[in-house]
Amino acid sequence: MNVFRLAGDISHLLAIIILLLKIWTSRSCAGISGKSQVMFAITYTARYLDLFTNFISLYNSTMKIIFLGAAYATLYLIYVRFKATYDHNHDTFRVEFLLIPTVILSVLINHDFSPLEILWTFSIYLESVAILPQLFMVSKTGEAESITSHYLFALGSYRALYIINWVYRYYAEGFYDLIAIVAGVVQTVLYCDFFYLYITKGSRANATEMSIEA
Amino acid sequence: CHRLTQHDEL
Repeated sequence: MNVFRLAGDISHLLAIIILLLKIWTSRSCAGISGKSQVMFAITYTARYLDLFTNFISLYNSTMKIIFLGAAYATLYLIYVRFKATYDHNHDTFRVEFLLIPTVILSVLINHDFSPLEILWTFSIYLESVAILPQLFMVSKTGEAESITSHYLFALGSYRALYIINWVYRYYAEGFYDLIAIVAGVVQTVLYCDFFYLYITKGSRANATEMSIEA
Repeated sequence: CHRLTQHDEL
């Protein structure tokens, strides 16, 4: 463990907590893409199957349980509890265009052709594009509530910090995992446009609502 | 070879 990865995990945890709080306190999931949240739940389920078979550390197991629980709690809030506020009309991204290519790619390019490893690889590829329905929805609605933009900033920062962690681990431990690195770079690049708008929103006129040009 | 891929990251 290093400070970059710890900061990344905390940023990730913060993002999930911000999202849960936003939906729970506003009692609405307007502006939130349920499809992205489904992608994330699939990602953590496929990646954390080793929760019971492969003990790394108390921290690792605890965080996995928290991420899984929060992912499904978010799905419950969106699709059950506050279902009436779910914005079907703007959450229209075709997720099959994400699922099919990532499944094919995980079967073609992986470290080991075993079920657990292919599922891990699939979760890495899926996570890198899972935010697309959300970014697409924000661009369609043309704006994001400020709390949603904080969520996206924390979520985007988590994988950016992981990239620094991978650089550190390469030089400090000679460790690197190309699949995770390439997918992590793709994932972070997808946020660049959003990062720019989020950081410059202070200097733009309507600072309250962040408007993303379509 | 079946490398036991130990993923220690979240």
